[in-house]
Amino acid sequence: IIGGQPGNSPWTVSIRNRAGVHFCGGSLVKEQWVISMRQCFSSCDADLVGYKVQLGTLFKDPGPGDPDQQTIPIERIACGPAESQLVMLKLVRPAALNRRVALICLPPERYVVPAGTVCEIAGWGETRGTGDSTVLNVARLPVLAHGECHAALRGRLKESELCTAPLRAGVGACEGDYGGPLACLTADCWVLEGVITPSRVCARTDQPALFIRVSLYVDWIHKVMKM
Amino acid sequence: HRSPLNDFQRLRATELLAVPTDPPAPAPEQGSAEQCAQRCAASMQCRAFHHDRQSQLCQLLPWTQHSPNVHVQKNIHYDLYQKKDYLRDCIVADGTSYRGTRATTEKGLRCQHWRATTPHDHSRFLPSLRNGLEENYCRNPDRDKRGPWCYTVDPNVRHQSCGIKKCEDAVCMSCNGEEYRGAVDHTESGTECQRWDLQHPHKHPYHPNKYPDKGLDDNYCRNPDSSERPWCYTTDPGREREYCRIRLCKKRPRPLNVTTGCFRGRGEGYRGRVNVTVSGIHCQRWDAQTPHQHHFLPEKYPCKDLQENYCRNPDGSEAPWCFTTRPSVRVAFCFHIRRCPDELGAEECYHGHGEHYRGHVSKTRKGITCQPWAAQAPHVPQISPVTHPEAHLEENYCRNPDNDSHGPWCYTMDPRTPFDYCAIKPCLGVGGCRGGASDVPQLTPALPADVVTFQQCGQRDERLQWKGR
Repeated sequence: IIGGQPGNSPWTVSIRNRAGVHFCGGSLVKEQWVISMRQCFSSCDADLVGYKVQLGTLFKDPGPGDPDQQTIPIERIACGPAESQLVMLKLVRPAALNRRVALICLPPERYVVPAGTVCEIAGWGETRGTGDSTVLNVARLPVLAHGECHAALRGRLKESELCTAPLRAGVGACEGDYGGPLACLTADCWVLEGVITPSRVCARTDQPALFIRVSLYVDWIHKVMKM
Repeated sequence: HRSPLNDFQRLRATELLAVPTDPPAPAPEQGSAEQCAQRCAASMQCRAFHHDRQSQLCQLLPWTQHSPNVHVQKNIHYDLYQKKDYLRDCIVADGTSYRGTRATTEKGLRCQHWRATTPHDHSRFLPSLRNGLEENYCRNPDRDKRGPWCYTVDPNVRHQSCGIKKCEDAVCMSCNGEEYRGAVDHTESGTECQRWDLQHPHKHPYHPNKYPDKGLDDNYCRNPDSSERPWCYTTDPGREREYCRIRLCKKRPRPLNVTTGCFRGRGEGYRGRVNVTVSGIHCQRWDAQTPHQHHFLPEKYPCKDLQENYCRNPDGSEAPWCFTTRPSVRVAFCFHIRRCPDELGAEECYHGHGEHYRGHVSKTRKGITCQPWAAQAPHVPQISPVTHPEAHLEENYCRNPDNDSHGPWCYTMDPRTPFDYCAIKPCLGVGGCRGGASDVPQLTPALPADVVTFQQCGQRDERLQWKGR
């Protein structure tokens, strides 16, 4: 996260490979389910033996004595509809919810988060010297109206995407944050409105940032968890 | 660790019918397919057997589909296993085990019956139960290096070789051998292959049921995962898999569906120059190994045109893709390459959410066969013809009984994937444009916040902020 602050985001998880190295973020939407980004994985048939998610700690690489840390292996992956670029990861066992681990809400189907809503992104990705890269960083971004963003991107915006306004101070996601949440406060609850997607430049000041619009895929998410 | 089934070739849902049955077929006995194979291998008369998977009964047979007065017919209760040596029209090693029915020499002369003593009298090679000297078929009773031979009916030519090809030369492969369907069943080091329908000695994901179109028959070398050439799991517990030596065809096939401005099907024929991903990240050159190491080397995949860093589909994925120049993003699809318009007009597209789709596509977008809607395995369905009688849930055709907004789907034959969407695209949307525009509005105007309620989620302890270590 570029331009963020160390902060608390109990639904944000760190996804780690066999070597235990963090490579992407994710969001805990059910005790045993995490949403992340397709591009974080080599394929929908990827062999995820040895891959884990880490929750419950603000530290990127917590010490062995961290009492709140939970590390849970990933059981399998389910890829979302083609355009969604989303994946759902089923954990081998449910995460224990506590003060440090919480579920993020899913939005109603096809809900459009109002422009101007202040949301936040979170992750353990690169800070490029703007923050403490050993802990979870959180940054706030305002939602940009769909039409406005569409114009700013010269018509290249899809309905499956939502935007946040660029900030002059250069705030945004970067490598290692992909798959993490764009969480927005609605009715006093934090809701997963977007998922961070890879982009060529981090924290652009001249263009809106793009996220996958989760509300378009809530029916798929429920279906995967139900099936 | 070889299975006795390694000597047999399986034909699903098939039975042999012999008229008249002479000698009569023995009575069925209880046993697994492997036990049957063991019994058949130990019996001199047995050349094949029926195995009833449900009742676990097997019936040994003294004939094969090549025997006179025998014909093959469909029977969903049986799998037919026949000894490879009686079926193959090629030879392994020196062909001593060949039991095919070729009866002419390499020069086209008809063979003399082994029982006969004219025109050539020989007393050395007379038929017996053990030596397979049947009729006037080519055989190799004396381990001749040139392979099977026979005495000929030409008085001037006593005996002549039959010129039967070695199996590794009989069928060549093109490109990386994804379509190879020959009968080589040993690796390049000579190790025997493991059957694809067995999980020992090596567990593996390539179930023949899951990939019916990969030709994963018996223990023949195949290339289901777009490796550089056909391979197999081996019967050596210490060696999981190994390539096979198979002759490359001289002529390279012309690629199908070559397009540059758009892509058809999965885009295997795409030869355009797009070299960035959907998110605008540049693609890595195919001949580079950084930042991502990979095995898709251009020189190993000459038919896939892995030039520069262009989006390509060398492995049958759902669309062209590339490795990216971003270290943390290994691969990315190039979905922004548009689909060819003529394809969009094809009958296999759906309107709305596809709830009225009645086509016959029965594969997921990853090419996995759909599970029949009425089946209970590998997944116990929550939606079935009983629960949704009006949804036309026929066979294993893609349907959308629950009005899923992402289109027709099906339960899959992959035990690890309960359901997936099908390789069917929405028909052209309003205004004829592509790129997400469909004839169903995707977004609804923002709901007032007080309408929305949430349960047991989205709460955090705001006091738990950052504390230094």
